[in-house]
Amino acid sequence: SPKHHSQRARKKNKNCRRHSLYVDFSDVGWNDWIVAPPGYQAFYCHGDCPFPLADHLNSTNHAIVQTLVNSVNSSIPKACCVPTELSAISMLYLDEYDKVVLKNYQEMVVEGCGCR
Amino acid sequence: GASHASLIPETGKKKVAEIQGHAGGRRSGQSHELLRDFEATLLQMFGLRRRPQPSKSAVIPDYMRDLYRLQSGEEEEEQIHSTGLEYPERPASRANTVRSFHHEEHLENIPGTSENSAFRFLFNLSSIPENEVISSAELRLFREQVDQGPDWERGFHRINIYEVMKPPAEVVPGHLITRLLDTRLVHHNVTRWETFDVSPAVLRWTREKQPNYGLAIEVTHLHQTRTHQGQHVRISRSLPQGSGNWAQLRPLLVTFGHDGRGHALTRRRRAKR
Repeated sequence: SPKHHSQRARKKNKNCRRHSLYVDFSDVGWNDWIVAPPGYQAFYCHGDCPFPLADHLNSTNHAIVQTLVNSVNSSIPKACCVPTELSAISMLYLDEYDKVVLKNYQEMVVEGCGCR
Repeated sequence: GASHASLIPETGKKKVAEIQGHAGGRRSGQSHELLRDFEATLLQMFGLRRRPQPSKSAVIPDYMRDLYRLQSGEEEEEQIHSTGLEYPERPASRANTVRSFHHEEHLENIPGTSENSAFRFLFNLSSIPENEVISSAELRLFREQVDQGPDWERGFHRINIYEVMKPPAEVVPGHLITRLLDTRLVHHNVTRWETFDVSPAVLRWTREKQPNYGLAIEVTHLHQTRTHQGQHVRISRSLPQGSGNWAQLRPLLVTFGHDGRGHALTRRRRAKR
């Protein structure tokens, strides 16, 4: 039924997933020395890791065990929703000596989230 | 302090103060401390000792912008090719940092070379961090097409790039002690950038900590015509045709290095529909 469907959709939305997080360098006053990009989509992970853990949540064996234990003993927390895959971005900026630098920074963007 | 207050805009700072006020009225100095620590952490993450404060005269070379666009997949290769830029696949594949340097403009016309144009260039590379290992370096020179008469054969130039091995003060005037790094024969009927491999010199200065006496650039004319002397290769600000775009066309030293953190520069190609 439509009601059942909406409940399922709401429940699904609460699960661990990637959310938008745009970091604007002009908002933090860094656009005078960062030439490019003006900002970037960093994303973040948020949501529940409910029992049983779904396959797409990239869970580790440890996360599965912890979730199982949580289901019978709530004093043990559920697994955490964290980035499981990250990617790099390149930045073009002026350094402390007015020299222009192009540098690759690792693990700046969340590509995938999971329960760990 | 005032130099760190820019990290979070005024509205954000007010919010921080409000939150802290609700949390039990902590001292306002703590919010500044928090911001300072916040910025220091981010700068450390970016490998910077302090917040860069660029001068108004700072110039961003077009080459670095194009490299960024190609590297980040912002621009298609075909679009960049129209500017004559080729992505430096090999040097970039071993580096996670590309730095560009303009010479110090202590331009010295080497005496005793009246027939040809020879210059010594000093590039201050002291801003390269100790932990960054340079794998290669290139010197980029711009040359402009020179309109010439029907005598095509007279349009050839040879560009020689040397490392200066001894300070000029220690040698007989007009006789620099140099070693050849790269050479190219060019014809002055095209406008383009030429890239020369100067890795051996830059590696000596950075890895081996040998003194940096600069590079010598020599442009020789195969046929000793004085008609186009000093007009073709942009190694000097004061050229007969003016210096309006000197900031973008002046020689550029580019280093490729890796600080041991993370992967090399990998090109992100935009997926085609």
